[in-house]
Amino acid sequence: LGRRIAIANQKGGVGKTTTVVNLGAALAEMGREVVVVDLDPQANATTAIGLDPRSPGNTVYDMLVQKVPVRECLSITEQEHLCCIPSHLDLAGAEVELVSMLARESQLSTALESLTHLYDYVLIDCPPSLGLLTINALVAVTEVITPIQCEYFALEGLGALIQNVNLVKQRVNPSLDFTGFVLTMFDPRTNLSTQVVNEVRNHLAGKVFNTIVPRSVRLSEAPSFGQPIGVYSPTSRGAIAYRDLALEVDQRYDTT
Amino acid sequence: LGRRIAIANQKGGVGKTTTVVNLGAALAEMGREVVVVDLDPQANATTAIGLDPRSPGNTVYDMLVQKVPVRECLSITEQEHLCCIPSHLDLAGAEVELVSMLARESQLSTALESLTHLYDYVLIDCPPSLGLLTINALVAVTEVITPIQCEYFALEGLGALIQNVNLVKQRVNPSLDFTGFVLTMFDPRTNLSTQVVNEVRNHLAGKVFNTIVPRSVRLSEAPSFGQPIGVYSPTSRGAIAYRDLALEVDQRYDTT
Ligand SMILES: Nc1ncnc2c1ncn2[C@@H]1O[C@H](COP(=O)(O)OP(=O)(O)OP(=O)(O)O)[C@@H](O)[C@H]1O
Ligand SMILES: Nc1ncnc2c1ncn2[C@@H]1O[C@H](COP(=O)(O)OP(=O)(O)OP(=O)(O)O)[C@@H](O)[C@H]1O
Ligand SMILES: [Mg+2]
Ligand SMILES: [Mg+2]
Repeated sequence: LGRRIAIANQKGGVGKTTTVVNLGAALAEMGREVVVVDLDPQANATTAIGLDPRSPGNTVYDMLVQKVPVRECLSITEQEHLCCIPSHLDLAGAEVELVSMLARESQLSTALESLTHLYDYVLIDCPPSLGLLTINALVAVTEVITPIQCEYFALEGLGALIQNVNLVKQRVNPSLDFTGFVLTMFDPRTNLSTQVVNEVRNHLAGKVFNTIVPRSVRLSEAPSFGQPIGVYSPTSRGAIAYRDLALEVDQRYDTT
Repeated sequence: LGRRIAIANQKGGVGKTTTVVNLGAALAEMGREVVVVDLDPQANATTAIGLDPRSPGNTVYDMLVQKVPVRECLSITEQEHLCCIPSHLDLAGAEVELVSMLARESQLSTALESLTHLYDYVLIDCPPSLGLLTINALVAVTEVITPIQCEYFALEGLGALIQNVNLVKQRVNPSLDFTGFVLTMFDPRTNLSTQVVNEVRNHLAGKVFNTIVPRSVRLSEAPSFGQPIGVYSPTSRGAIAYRDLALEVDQRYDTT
């Protein structure tokens, strides 16, 4: 049965999109069947995976609001075993349209239901907020992976995120849980990075992935070519890190 | 009469909070009377300026939702001429509470009205979204300053932001306009940074500040000490850049 994982953190710019696209691509390299769902109106995952958010074709918006069946919203990518449900700028308006729907927080869950039997992984890229789109993602999955940037502000927002995940777990989705936290943009030259790593490992003992993603310019260049890091620069530190992470995620099942 | 400026960009992690706190502090150093309004539930500006978001006292939430007068929500900081209306985690729920209010998009504008006569600058830190909190900020001000990270995704979201600012200008606040775009986290060692600078200057000719804020670890360390960069590391490249930016902002008035 397929795993459904939300990549969520309301702090902005921490590596959510970079993790969804490159973790997804590394799992596909291992032969897993992967779908990336881009639930962010910015459509960064759509671009980074090589698709054009402005091109015709059904998107997450059509699936959520217009109720187009999910199999008509899937796009293939250049990479085998990796496809995507792309985002669209109109998704920015979806939060307002969802608010008035019945069972508004489980629209995504219903739409994705048939996917779980066909794919090994459904990875959802979330926007940097705890609004209705992110709540929809937390209801639609059973696992959360949270990227944490190796910067000071990283620790501030964790409390609110954990509280929200627990709220969704208690009220709507009892099978929801954190699978793990992944440290990103680690820069060994700064004390700050090392301090954050130590602090996070103390705070969240046992739930922090061993793999740490280093700050690497290759990772920030890859999206401009519409390629995952494993294709753009296969031997770079970023590519190695995301392959290691994929192995860890694939092995770390049902940590609870 | 005081200037009201929103620091807005729905892309996450681009340096909005870093710009509000350090631009504000540099303007205060020049003797301007400055208020920083933290409209982000993450409360990063509140922490970075040296306050504790968990401490008692009125916050932006009390002002917006409980209608506490603005003068009772102002906190002083360690720095002369710089005060702050702090954020609070409860602000995350404010968007839902605001939705049902009459004239929901101008609640902040009404609350801040009396401030403009007392201060030279009111700087508003926005969350990474185009939701009701950011809309409230765009209605409450006449100027927008947008930090743009020197990364690939930076250009993707600009169209949506410009469209939204124009929408607010046409429908609710005709005096709203972009004062400028400031390039942040510039790293001269990467081609990507230089490419983005060139692309942004071509795209937005005339509206891009000359000052470019370099990527500097001092800037990311300062918030953990609750100090603006001008206090934490006065001779660092980050401190110099934000002083230069403050001069440019102070001189660049009514560019239209
Ligand atoms: N390990 C890394 N090394 C260097 N740059 C990185 C790394 N991870 C991400 N980046 C870059 O940092 C920026 C922020 O990353 P990304 O967009 O993935 O974060 P995000 O959490 O999805 O942001 P948002 O909150 O806006 O959705 C991007 O420009 C990305 O290319
Ligand atoms: N010029 C810089 N050099 C190095 N680090 C920086 C610089 N500017 C900001 N940072 C760091 O980068 C991270 C993101 O910056 P910041 O939090 O100011 O962005 P933001 O746009 O306010 O994020 P959000 O979208 O979550 O509100 C922070 O950890 C900050 O300390
Ligand atoms: Mg993203
Ligand atoms: Mg911020």
